[in-house]
Amino acid sequence: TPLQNNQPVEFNHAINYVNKIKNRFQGQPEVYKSFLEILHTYQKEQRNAKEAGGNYTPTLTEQQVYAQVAQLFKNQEDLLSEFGQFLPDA
Amino acid sequence: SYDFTPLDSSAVYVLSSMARQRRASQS
Repeated sequence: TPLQNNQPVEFNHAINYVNKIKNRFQGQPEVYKSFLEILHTYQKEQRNAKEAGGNYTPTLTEQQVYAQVAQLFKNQEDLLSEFGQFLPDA
Repeated sequence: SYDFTPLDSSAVYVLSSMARQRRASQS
């Protein structure tokens, strides 16, 4: 793939993290699905805000993303604290 | 080797762009 050379550390970290979540919730695909939904909602909000050039306040803040993921990953402290390493302003 | 679906890849994309943004805001 074109990303193979000069792969940013963030990319590798993200791949490892997604794999970890998939493995951890192998028997609960709905948890993984919910996690993806949270991420995609966050991304959509960020994009809306960017396109509006400051005239749009995202309805999903980093704190809310973190809170939603915390609820999803309850009793999985390691996954949650690792998620905090990705989130801006966490 | 990784068995990644397009959805997984998009999760990786979102997470890594979040991390980049975080790094940019910290430096």
